[in-house]
Amino acid sequence: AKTKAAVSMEGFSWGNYINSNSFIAAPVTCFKHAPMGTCWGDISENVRVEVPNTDCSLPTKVFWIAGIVKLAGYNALLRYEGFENDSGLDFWCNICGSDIHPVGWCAASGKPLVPPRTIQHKYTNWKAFLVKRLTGAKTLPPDFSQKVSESMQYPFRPCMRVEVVDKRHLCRTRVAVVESVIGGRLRLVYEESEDRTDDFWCHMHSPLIHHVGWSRSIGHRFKRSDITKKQDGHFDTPPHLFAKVKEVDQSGEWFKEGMKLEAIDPLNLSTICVATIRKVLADGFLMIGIDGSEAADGSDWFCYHATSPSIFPVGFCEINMIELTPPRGYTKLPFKWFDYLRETGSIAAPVKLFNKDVPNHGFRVGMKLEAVDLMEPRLICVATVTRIIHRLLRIHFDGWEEEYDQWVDSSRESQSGSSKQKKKAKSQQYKGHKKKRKMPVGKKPVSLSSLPMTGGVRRGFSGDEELTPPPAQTAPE
Amino acid sequence: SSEIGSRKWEQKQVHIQTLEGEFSVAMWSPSDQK
Repeated sequence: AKTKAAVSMEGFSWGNYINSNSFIAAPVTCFKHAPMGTCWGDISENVRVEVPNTDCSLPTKVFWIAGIVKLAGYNALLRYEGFENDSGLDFWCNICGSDIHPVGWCAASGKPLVPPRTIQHKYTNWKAFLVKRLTGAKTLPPDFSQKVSESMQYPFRPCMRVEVVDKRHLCRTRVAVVESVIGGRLRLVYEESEDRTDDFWCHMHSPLIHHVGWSRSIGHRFKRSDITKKQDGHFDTPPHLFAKVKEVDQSGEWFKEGMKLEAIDPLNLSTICVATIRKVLADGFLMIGIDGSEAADGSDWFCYHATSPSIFPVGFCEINMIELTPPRGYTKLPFKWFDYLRETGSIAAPVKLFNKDVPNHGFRVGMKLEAVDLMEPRLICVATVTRIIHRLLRIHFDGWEEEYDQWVDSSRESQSGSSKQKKKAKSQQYKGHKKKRKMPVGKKPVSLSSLPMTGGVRRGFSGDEELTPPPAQTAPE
Repeated sequence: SSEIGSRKWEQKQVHIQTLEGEFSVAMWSPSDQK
């Protein structure tokens, strides 16, 4: 089976990719779960910053003022003050990097500003030039670096125990232990994995992870651990650290077993399928099966909350002109819900029970971003928003066939997802059943060991995750 | 202060130090208030 493998970062630059193709990157404010996602503010073009002056022959590190020419996620194309329309020394850097400062930082730190050598003699009075250029201009807030640092503090710690979906049996959960926390993403190792390689990646807000005891409390299947005693140092994660689900009232009209609906296939996120409510659990959770491809023992039923953005009322695909995947083996095509309901003697789940909230997410078709690859959840890939249906985004991985596309939610309550092995599809076990996450372009997730952000393009972090460029872009430019 | 976009921006005196000496200019920066 063909799988997406890590591709060398050599030769790939988000800046070049965006600039040379006139792409637009999704702004940081679209990613509420990502660092600075909720406090990015109005950082935009023309904002001035103090940055190292690399066009200088002085032996000490000196700085100069630059303005943002273009933003692409966290990356900014900067131009030194004094270059006016000359883009000759423009450079990309990560605005959250440790070398980017608000105007005023250098004076407070006792570091003189020195104009670049190229324009050194362009003006005789730099003070008058800077006063004229900067008065009334915008800069970063003085506490910007502190905000960046705070936004990258995560409450999850290694050794915390959680309940997480069993990637080999979607219908049940298992206990796993947090092995590492990188950019808000957790590497979980199933508790019985002796060599600690049986792992699972997901974001800390994933709907696939829960506090220990959750499964029992709502009636979800659970694989009891053979380990009867907690290992030294391991402890149960406090329940309040997990994403909260919306409270629902199940006392009135509610989902019932056998009701039909449309659902994103957790085994193949590129498709929305004909599905059935198989079991109604407590607290609004539902076990759902994909019609025509369910295992006889129900081992591939999966749990979605009633408010999940991954389940839809009958007719959703037709209304929105999305291809609905009919039950495997169903021959009466084109598929008609009316006929199918009659033939199966079933009813459609009431429309009013579904989540119809559409957040003002800010995504637009064509925007570039970094998205987790569900085939290889260690990887974060260069991707594009190709379709938007209300809160649902169609994500295309640049350079890969459309078959790999995935439907994801625009907000942090993304649906569950697992890997799809091309041409093996559902017969396979999952390499990484996980939540799809989207990241702004140029994000540099860091571990709790506080690796500093560095500017621009990166090659992985902690050796575990890396940005995967489009295959066609790997040749050095 | 002034409303620019969704965030409140404040005008502040910002110090600048060049080889010619130190001076200040009035610049805008986002405040914590919205």
